[in-house]
Amino acid sequence: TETFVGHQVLRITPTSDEELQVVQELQDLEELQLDFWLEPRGPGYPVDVRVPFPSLQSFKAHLEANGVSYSIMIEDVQALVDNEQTELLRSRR
Amino acid sequence: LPLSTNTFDYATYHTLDEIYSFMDLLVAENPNLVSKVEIGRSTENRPLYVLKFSKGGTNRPAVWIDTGIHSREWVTQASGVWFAKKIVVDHENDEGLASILDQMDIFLEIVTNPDGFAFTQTQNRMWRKTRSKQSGSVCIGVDPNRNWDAGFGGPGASRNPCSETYHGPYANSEPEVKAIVDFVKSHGNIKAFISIHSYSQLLLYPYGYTRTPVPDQKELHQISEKAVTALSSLYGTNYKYGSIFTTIYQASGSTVDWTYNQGIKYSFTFELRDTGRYGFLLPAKQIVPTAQETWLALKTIMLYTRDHLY
Repeated sequence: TETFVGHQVLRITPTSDEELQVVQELQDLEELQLDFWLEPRGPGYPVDVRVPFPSLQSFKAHLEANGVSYSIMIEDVQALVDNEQTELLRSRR
Repeated sequence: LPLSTNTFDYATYHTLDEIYSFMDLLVAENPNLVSKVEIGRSTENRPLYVLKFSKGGTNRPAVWIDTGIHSREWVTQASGVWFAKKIVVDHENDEGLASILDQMDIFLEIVTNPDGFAFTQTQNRMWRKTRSKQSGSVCIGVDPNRNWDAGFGGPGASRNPCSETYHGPYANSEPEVKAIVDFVKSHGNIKAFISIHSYSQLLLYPYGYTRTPVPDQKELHQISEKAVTALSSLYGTNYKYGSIFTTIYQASGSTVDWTYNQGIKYSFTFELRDTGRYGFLLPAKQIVPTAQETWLALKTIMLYTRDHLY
């Protein structure tokens, strides 16, 4: 089973085409294993991306280096997934 | 398993088997209204079940609703279960719904991508696509919302089998998609088609593969406005609406572009709530409020369809 320990979901809201491009360039880097929950659409629209733990540091550094602000929408994906499983088991009981 | 659909827990997520058992219970409890149709088999040979709600007649005008085509969007399958029960509970005492069923049938496919859904419950909660194998690639699966024969393979889908938006080797390559295509073509009298996704609180209509507005754009926009107003009236959930292309991005090979091009004028896609915080991991306690508010929008679309049959 795939686990998501340390994965975070970041919410980025590009404010310009330049910032949007920074995000889209990251989208093409397959080695980062990014999972775009909300794809880049245009300036002003939120982009949600699940970032695996190994890529987190470099991903955030790249955004910060390019002045692209972001917020952490989900601090620890695995914690929410575990929550869900607990709920599922509880309701089954 | 619950003894009846009255004791079924709608405020929690369920496994594929529990949802299939729920369907059988609902049919057994309401043989004069609900029947279960198998429209095909998935890649891994799971049955593709559609619930039919009908007061009789043959090949009557119909509304199609599907949930769960992207398997990780769990709030959609859970909402589909709630819709099924709602139709049964309200089919006589809700005047609007009763009048819809007086004239039309409702088809509801709750688990449109069972292989992917089972995979999210056993191997990878974040799985979105089907589970078909791709020759020449180690990657698995096709995005079932890019596999339809409407602008297929154009911009707004990926040709890379490892991408989440991989359109597949050819249109309708996925049995989950082909089954619906065959059903829609053989039925021939579907007047509204609603495909439900999550998340980002949008009500969308064609086209996604081109910026060109559909001929019925004005009418679809008006219907969307009514439906979103009804939805937001319950909990104030804020929705946007418009064509796929102008509201989110270019997406080729999508479900409702194909259904619209088949002549099903009232073709819509929902992106249900996440309240801006949980994405695909919406807590189970939000299932029922999400289903309740969405139901108001669905009823608005179905009532409009009933009054504007074509």
